[in-house]
Amino acid sequence: MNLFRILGDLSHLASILILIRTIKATDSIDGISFKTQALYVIIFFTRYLDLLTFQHISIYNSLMKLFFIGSSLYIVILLQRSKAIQPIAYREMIMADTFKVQYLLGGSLIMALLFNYKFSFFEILWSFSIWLESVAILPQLFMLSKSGKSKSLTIHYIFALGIYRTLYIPNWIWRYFVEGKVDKLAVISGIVQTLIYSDFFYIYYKKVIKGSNLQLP
Amino acid sequence: DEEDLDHDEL
Repeated sequence: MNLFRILGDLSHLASILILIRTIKATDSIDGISFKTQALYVIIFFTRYLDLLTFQHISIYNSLMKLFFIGSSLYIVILLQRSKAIQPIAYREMIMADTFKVQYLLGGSLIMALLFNYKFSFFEILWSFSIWLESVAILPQLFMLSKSGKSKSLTIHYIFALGIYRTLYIPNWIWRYFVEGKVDKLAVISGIVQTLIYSDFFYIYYKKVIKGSNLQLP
Repeated sequence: DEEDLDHDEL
């Protein structure tokens, strides 16, 4: 474990807590992409199947995995529950959430079949989750760019997620030099993901630092 | 083998 990795994991944790707090405190689901959240459930369930094999890496590792599975499921349940409580807001959310996720799912499956460490059930699902995570934020960014309105808490959520991805890169550089370890698939997909966020970061910078309106191209 | 499943990152 190095500092970048710990800070990365903590910002990942923070992003999820920010999102849950947003939904709970404001009683609003406005600006949140249901599709992105549903993708995270698929990602964590397919990646953390190794919990079932009881080959524990560490208590920290297992607890974090359980947290990510549980919290992603909880967020989807919270969003689903708004269907009964706030039918209009729910309908608006679904209507605005138009990104075609089947391409992301299909593309990730193809990438997983082509690039994996071993042609086994667990390894293909692991690789699938890695590729899917690299693009899972796209429905959310698409929604944000279409609506043009800046829901500040949604933005803080995306920002914290982006920080998490970005911090994993110095973590990998550190691990390469200090431990001589390199996870090629995680690095390549992680770079793809960070590039997707970099567009958002630029806009975020412009908005927060320069105070202009948030509009993704 | 075991090394394939050594995904220690989250």
